[in-house]
Amino acid sequence: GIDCQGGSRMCCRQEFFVDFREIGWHDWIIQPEGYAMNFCTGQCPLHVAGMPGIAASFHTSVLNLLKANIAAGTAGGGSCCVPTARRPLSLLYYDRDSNIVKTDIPDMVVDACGCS
Amino acid sequence: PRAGGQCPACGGPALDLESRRELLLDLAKRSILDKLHLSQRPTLSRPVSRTALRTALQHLHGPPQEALPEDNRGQECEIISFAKTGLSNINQTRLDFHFSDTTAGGMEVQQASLMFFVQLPLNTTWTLKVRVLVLGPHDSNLTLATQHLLEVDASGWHQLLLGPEAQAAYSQGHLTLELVPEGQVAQSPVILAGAAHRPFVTVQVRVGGKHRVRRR
Repeated sequence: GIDCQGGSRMCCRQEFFVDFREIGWHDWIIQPEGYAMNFCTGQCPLHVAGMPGIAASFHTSVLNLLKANIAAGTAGGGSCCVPTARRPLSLLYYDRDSNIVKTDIPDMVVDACGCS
Repeated sequence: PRAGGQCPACGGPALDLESRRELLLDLAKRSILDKLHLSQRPTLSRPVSRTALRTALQHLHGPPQEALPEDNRGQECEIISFAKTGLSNINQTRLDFHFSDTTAGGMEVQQASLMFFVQLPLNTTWTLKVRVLVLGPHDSNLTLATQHLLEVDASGWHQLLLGPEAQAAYSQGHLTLELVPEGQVAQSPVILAGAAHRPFVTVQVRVGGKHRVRRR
């Protein structure tokens, strides 16, 4: 996947850190102090559908070109910039009975983005 | 993008940076609460001392042992619950544990164990009976579900693996244990309950895992 830099307008991954102290949750979340949530942004013109983030095979590339040429000019149906790789977040927190809970929450950190 | 511009992803009006930040932080909060099966963030009733927290964390297990296929592993949790010492006297110590978030869908208790600290006179061995008391289905009285015998021959932390009765009590949200010394000992040992030695129960739970389908 591609990380967003400068004025990049193509589909890329934007880093975004959530600080639990900033959102006032540091009293009940013991560890970590925050996490890199990240998110996907940018455009996915037809000819790059299925590109970075999902290994574009030769077949996909040809299919993309066919789509772009045949579908040129038709409205709608663009592809979207979506997460293509995500990681769990390990959390240690207090529940409402002040019990300590340790758990791994799946799919919380966006690692890579790509065009659907 | 600058305010008044166009969002590169959806073509709608671009948010200014501050509004976008607020939106993303709100998204992060909702995402965490949804995946913890919580409707709102917990308000802490009884904060735990850092000392007790540090002691307990030393006893947490590492990552889950068996790597199950993603589709039926569910979310693994480990829970540490500190005892609220109930009515105790020289002949017995009663420990009460409360678990309110046991309603998360598909909760499956994997293992539960009691950790307690004993101060024992030198060169003595002590037999301890641990009685597991559970709330009756229709009344608020506690009934004896089972009991374990444990030989203690040194001061320090001791662990007792609790069986299915205690695990069932966890799923009902309330577990009471009574620690009763067996036989006569010259000088009665002490079960410590100070900040650094609070007894606690650790429970390993799987939430939302698909129940294994028996293939015939």
